[in-house]
Amino acid sequence: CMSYERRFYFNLPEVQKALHANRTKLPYSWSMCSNVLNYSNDDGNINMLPLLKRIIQNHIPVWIFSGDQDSVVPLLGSRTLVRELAHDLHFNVTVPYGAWFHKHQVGGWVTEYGNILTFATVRGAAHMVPYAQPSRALHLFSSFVRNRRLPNT
Amino acid sequence: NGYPKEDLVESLPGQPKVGFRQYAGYVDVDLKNGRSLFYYFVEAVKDPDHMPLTLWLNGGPGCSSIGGGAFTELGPFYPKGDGRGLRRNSKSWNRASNLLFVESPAGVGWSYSNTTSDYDCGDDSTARDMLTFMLKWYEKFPEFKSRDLFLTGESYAGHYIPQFAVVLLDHNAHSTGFKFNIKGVAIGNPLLKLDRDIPATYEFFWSHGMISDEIGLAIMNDCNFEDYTYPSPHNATDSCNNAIEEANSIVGDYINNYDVILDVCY
Repeated sequence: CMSYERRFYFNLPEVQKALHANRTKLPYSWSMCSNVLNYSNDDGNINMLPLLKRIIQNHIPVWIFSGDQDSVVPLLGSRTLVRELAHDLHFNVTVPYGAWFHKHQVGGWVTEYGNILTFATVRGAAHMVPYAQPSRALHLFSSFVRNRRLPNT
Repeated sequence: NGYPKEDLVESLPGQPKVGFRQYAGYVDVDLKNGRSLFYYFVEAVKDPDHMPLTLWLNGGPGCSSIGGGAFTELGPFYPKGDGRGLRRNSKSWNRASNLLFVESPAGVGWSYSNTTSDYDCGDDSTARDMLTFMLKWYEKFPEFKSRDLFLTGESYAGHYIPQFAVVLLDHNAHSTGFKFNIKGVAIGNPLLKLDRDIPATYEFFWSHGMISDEIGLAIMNDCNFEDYTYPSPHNATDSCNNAIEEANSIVGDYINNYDVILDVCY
């Protein structure tokens, strides 16, 4: 129910003042997703794999992670796309598909390609991974920014 | 340290006492059109002067990074049950990095434009505005110009983040001066390729026992998602359309598609 609490909080004048927000007094209240945008529908069709390929070719590590309870953009599609990207880049598997651990429990499953492209699931997480599994998500993020692999024991 | 005093958030209403600093305010990305993006920046809990900078964008397109990312998912605070205060998120990602949340594009949250046509936008204009935003944000926080930068997000940020990263790489390729120090890209449940991500939804329903074998197999055998383009209906057979309709009906309104085992919030 946090979405209701959030909407209420962000529309409190004292909160907006403390955040230096809404300086132009917008003619609508704060909402989580925009009602005023006319965003290009066509852009959802753009294939992101060539862009991810270019990022990786610039030696920038890419991690794709999936909360395994999400059916909107489920792990089944992301995992296949990451594998196809790895294939396109002629990458070998550098971490075979297997469980990663957090606090003596399985945190999810992970695989890595070419020492630079990682796919990881987060067990028990939803579309909003850090919201649904805060501790596992923080572990995953900490590993990512420290350029460490997720622990397999 | 040269950070903008006028953007310092001294304390948020109902906020528990914390030891890190927060900043929030506007960055003008187009003065002529009056287009301005709102940001919220949270220092790392420990050693912020040496921690990297992580940018987080939410999905949508057009959903709030501050509302979703900062105050629901990975930021230091969640709203309290009565909506009048905040409680600590002990697993906030500012335990590992400085965090930057941006309402992007203009029209999201408190970001705005004085030019109505600016609200007709897309991936390309969003990425270009974000480049301008970052360059100007670094003018406010110059210490971060040389700091490691991580680009992260979820959902439609599967579009926002890779396109933004490529714009930054293009900037680096053409710049003789300042270059972005991108150290990693991480995206969660990202929309990457629609004709694979759409059928995955029905495979998920089927593999998790949410639809029957018959309907699952009908979708997997009779639907061809390869030519799927949103929002046009894809060239599907009656059998495919019927199976998809039935699948959506069986899953029903009492399942949150974003978290299939979540209880409904009445």
